Amino acid sequence: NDWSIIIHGGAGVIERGDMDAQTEAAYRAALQSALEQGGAMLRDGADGIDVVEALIQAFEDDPMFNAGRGGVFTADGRVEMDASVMIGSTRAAGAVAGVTSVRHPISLARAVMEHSPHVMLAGDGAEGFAAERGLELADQAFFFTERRWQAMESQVQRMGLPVPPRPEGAPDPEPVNEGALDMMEREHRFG
Amino acid sequence: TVGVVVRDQSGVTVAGTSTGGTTAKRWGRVGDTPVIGAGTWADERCGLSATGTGEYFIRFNVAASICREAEYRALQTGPEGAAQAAADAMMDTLLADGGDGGIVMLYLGEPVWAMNTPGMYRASWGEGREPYIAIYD
Repeated sequence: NDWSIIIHGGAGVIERGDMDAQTEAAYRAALQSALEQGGAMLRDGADGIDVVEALIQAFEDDPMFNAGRGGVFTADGRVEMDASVMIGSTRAAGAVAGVTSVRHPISLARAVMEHSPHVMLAGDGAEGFAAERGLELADQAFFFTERRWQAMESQVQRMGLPVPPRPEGAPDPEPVNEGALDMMEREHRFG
Repeated sequence: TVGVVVRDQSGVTVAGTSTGGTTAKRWGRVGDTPVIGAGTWADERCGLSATGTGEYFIRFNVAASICREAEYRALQTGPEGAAQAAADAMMDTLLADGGDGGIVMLYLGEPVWAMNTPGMYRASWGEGREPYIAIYD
């Protein structure tokens, strides 16, 4: 069979004027890198599940994307992550929801698929399963980015809610350019 | 939200999605990403990853529905264009109900995307095809 790959990094009401050239170049470079990594693996005959996990791990580590590090914050100041994976030939599937301490949620979703009789695990139970399987854990500071924090701050103030305390170990506040904030406001609607 | 769908040289399609969710979510809110059939789906011919207002993708069971609709249309009129038509129809339905976002999918290994927002970070590549990257419409 011919190998094939398609990826997305999220959607938002992004008008062409919203993104400065530097930011656009950075997103294009990230997509290019993912395509090249995935294409090389597939060309070498890698299994699809290994390619999907590897590429999504790279996105989860890239603070530009709303997954893993760089994920958006909840109203009470935490990064809570969801992930899922499915294999078409067997309909095997795994998913996790509301995890806060696993560096690569996609790997935990794969572990649920391959090492449990379940399809979805959530919250503390999913975190416990991750620890049992020896997945890499990370504290909330690891996932912290200032631009996402400030986007959450302005959103909770619009909702009339108190701004939560910054996570322990998070860096000191730093300025974020307004244009990027606006764009994130729109992005948040689409996960 | 990020998503990857591949078909490997064994002909197996695999789809995966990961997200931080929506900014300032409350009450343990979960969207479509971890809901198989809503934000992620894969079967023998089709694989899909979605991003958008998760509540709509769950209620409309978007990922599995698009793949099933593509299969149905392919049986009726042949595979050419079936997946794109199925994806476009679903995105129109979502928009009409107030939902928005986008999907990427492989149907028989062919890349398809559909969105009802002006922008989506997306890219595709494959044996015998050139890499393609897009952000806006």
